[in-house]
Amino acid sequence: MLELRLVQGSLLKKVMESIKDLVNDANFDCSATGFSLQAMDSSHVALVSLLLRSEGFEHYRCDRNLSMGMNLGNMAKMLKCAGNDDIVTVKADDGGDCVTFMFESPNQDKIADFEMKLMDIDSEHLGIPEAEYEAIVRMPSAEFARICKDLSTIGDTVVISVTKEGVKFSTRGDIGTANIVLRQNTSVDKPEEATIIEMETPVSLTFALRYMNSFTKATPLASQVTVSLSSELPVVVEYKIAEMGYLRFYLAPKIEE
Amino acid sequence: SQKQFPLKAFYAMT
Repeated sequence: MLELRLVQGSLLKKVMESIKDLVNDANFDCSATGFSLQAMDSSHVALVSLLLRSEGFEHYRCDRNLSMGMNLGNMAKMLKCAGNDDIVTVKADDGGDCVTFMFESPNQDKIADFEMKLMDIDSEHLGIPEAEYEAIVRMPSAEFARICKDLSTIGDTVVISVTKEGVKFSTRGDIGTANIVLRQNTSVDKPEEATIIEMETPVSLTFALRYMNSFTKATPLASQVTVSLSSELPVVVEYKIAEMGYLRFYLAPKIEE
Repeated sequence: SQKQFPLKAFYAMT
């Protein structure tokens, strides 16, 4: 028996909107630790890793580890039917073939349940080792989204370079080139507007903007995004989910053959 | 020219 009650149901709505276009089907894994997912996009270039820790739920019951295969587009459709202030409860029986999403309005005057069929998914799981990254950039998530969107009107790839001067986002396309440099800025009044650059070694990596733009659909989840880079390693773009966990995107770089 | 490698080129399957 699985029963997870999330008072801030909008978090789950935002998570689904962030990943449904990147990944079609995925297994949600439930354990005593929490509700998690690891899935790659169909071309196996990008990976989504989600963790919602059990402590973040108002009620978390998971009698035994359970893996539930879901079509993310269909799950997103169902969660779209929840109000932004609704409490969302996810329920499933051990060995059952469906999952129920229950939506309660804050004053309990409307209660809805949506049942969705589960599916068997043969997913490939990657072992991602803990890595020391050469450069970690923390910046406003809306700024990161703006940069990725702007650069994708010029070119298809972005070169992210971190030096002691700052972080540079560059692209080139048929019509010309673009460079955007952000300097460390910790002097702002609000911490969510800060840009913080931790650099061990200068690093420069190239990524497909199509994926970066897809990751920025998670912008409503967090005011800040963390971009972790190491030469010849996938970049990690992380959105923290308030006191519950994270949504991380991994993207393989483009490298010289 | 630069080539897009899959994630499997960087991480092991479990």
